[in-house]
Amino acid sequence: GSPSPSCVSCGLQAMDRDAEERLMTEIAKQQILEKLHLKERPNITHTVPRAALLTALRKLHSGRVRQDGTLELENNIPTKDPGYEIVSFADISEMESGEGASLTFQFLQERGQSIQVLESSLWIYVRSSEDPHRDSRLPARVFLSAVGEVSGSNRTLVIEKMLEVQDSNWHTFPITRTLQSFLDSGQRRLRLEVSCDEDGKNLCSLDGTANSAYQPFLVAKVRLRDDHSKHVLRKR
Amino acid sequence: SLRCGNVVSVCCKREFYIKFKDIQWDEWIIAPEGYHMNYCIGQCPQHLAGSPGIASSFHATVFSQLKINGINTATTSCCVPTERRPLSMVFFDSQHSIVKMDVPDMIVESCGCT
Repeated sequence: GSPSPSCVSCGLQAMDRDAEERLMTEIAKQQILEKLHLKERPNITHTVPRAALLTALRKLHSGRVRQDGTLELENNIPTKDPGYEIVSFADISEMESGEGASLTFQFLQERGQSIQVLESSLWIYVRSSEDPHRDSRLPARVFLSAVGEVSGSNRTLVIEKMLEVQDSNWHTFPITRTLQSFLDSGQRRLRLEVSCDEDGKNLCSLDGTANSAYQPFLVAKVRLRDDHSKHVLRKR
Repeated sequence: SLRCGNVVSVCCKREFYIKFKDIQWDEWIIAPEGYHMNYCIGQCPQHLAGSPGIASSFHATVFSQLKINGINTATTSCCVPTERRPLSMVFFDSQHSIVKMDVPDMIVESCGCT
C-alpha cells in the first residue's frame, strides 16, 4: 500500500535523522573495536613526544608524513591472515654502574591470546664521537635483565655488535627471539640494558625526556597464532 | 553499483563517514582521520536478482542458472556488498605502544543483489 519509510515488518517507528546518525556512530565504533581486537577504546594518559612518534612511524614504513605532520597511509593489501606491527616506546632509567641505561617496555596480552613474533628490532640513536680522530667502530651490547633485579646484575647478553659510526644516526638490534620468548613467558615488562661504551662514555642516546626525537623504541611485526583454535577443535 | 539518494528503493550503497575528531577518537587513532562505514540497503526485486555485473558471488551464478531454466526458486534476493577493500589503521594501545594493523574487508565499495 502506502510507501512507508519505516521497516513495516520490524514494527519500528521511522527514526529521525539524528537518532539514526547516533545509532550508526555506535555501530561504527563497535565494528572498529572488534576489528582491532579491542574490548574498549584505549585510555591515553600521556602523549608520546611528537618528534619520536613521527620518527617511529617513518621506521614503520607505514606511509608518508605530510607537511602538517599528519600521516598518509599506504593501504597494504593484507595476506589472508593480516599481521600487525607494534612500536613501543621505552621507559628509561640510568644503570647504577653508569655503564648505560635500562629500557623497560610494557606489553599487554589479552588472556588466551598467543602472539607469534615475525620480526622485531630495537632502534637506538647513536651519537658520533666528539673526537674526530677516534676509531669509527663502537662496540654495542644489549642485555636482557630480570625485572625487579638491580640493573647490571643477573642479565644475559642478547646481542653484541660492532657499530660503524661515522655520524650520529639510528642503529637497529634484532631481538626477534628475545621478544618471542618474553611473550611466551606471559610476563608484562621486558627490560633491556644497552651500553655503547667509549672510554667510559655512553654514546647511545637513551634520552627518554619529553619531546626527545631520539627516544629509543622497539618495532615488532606480529601475528595472532591460530593454532590455539585448532587445538580447541582437536579437543572437540 | 548504485549510490543511495535520500529515498531508498533499489539495492544501493549508502555512504556513512565518521570523523574520529568528532567523537574524540583522534586521541588514540593516529591514522586514518575517519572511517567510511558504507553499507548496502534497498530492495532486490526478482528481475534484479543475480543480475550479472551487479552481484559477483557464486550464489548469483547458481541463481541465474536456476532462473534461466525456469526453475521457480521461491527464494528472496538480498542486497549485499559485492566489493570491499582493506583499511590500514595506526593507533595507540592501552600501553601507549603504536600498533599498525591492516584490516581486511573494512570498507564496502559497491553493493549488488544476490
